[in-house]
Amino acid sequence: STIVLVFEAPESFEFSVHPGQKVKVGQRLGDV
Amino acid sequence: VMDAWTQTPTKWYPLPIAVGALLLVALQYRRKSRRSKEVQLDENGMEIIKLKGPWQVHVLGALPLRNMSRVWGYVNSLELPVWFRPIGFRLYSFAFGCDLDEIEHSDDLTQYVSLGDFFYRKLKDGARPVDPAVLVSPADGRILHLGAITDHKVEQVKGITYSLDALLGIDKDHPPVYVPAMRDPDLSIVDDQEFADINGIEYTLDQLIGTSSPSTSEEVRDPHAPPKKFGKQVDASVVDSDRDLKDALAHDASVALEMGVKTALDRRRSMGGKPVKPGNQLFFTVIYLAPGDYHRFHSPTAWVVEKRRHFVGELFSVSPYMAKRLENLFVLNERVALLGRWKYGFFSMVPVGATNVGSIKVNFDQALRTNLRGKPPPPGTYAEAVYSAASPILNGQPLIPAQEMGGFCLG
Repeated sequence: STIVLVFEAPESFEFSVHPGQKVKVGQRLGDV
Repeated sequence: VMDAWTQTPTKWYPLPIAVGALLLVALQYRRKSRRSKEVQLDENGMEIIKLKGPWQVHVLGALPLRNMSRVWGYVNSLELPVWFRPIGFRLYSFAFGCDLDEIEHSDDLTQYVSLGDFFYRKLKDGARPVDPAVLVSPADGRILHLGAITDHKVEQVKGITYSLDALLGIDKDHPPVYVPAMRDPDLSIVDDQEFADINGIEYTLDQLIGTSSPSTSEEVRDPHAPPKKFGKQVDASVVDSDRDLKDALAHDASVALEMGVKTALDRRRSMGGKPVKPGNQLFFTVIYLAPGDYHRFHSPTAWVVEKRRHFVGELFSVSPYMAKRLENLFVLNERVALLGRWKYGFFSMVPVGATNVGSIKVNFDQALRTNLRGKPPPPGTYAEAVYSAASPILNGQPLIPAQEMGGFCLG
């Protein structure tokens, strides 16, 4: 199963994860 | 042969110009016809989603994946002998790398009656600390891909893209229409997106609720326009009649405060053909949940879910192996697109089913049923429900970061 997130955010938004990285619920994905 | 190969002199002749020109024309014609075959458009100019990929993909496409998924779900719902449960679940955990210490009933695994029950396990309170960032992970899993969306195309893996409109069901010519919280059963049912039947008289939604749809009146009133949806648009919000209104309003107000009251009360259409706000951009991220992962999903931010679109489709595996080979994988598969807004504008979350986990549950949508028997409708069609009755202030279902939203079940 997969979850796709699509969202609008300021151009200054930056992901703090990278492809291939394992994540857990509540872990930071990105911030403005 | 050896002599001929080594001793025959090579003589080079210039090709006549006409032959070269003919060759170029033939190559160009072949390239053009191949391109036109690759992207086929329907009468609305939308791309027709088809199975594309190497032979392995077509072999898989020929299998009855939906039926296999339901059989898999049935088998895994069978009650296991009590003595076998701890052994079986520990074996499963060892094989798939589950951490039994963080799950509920970790000291008594016999409480999980079947593998399906164990698969949909809950975590202990506090097992997942929530980061204060604006966007947190909605699930345990692996990041498949992420980035910014350009030209309404989402990258599935490097080099393979799919249409954002196909994923979410956004129709540029017929933007989403909001239906306010309605208690009258006649008003709560809207057929074919544009028309509501009240006592035998058909009304357009524009006439009924004053929606300022930018669609032209001819388009809205055309009863022969091919419907993009099937079934009915219903208000699927579950509102407890005994719920204390003050508590509800306080909860909504706290979410509104977190989102920014102005944005929370703003009922403008998110997306629906409109460009993003100046200074903003569309982003995406794809998270893959492996078989051993915790399979419930949570809210990734403070947002309001305004509607869901259920796309009945195939149930291909969504493993990285398939994602690299099968084009339009996330557009072909059964999925539930939850659309809404957060403090920066449009926000959506799309749980996509797979062969082993075809059933998607959404806690605040009891009407949703996925992976049902029967032939799926054509790709691109969907059933829509609106959650406007869930919150009178926010016009949708408000969620706070890391709040449990639902999950994937076996089969």
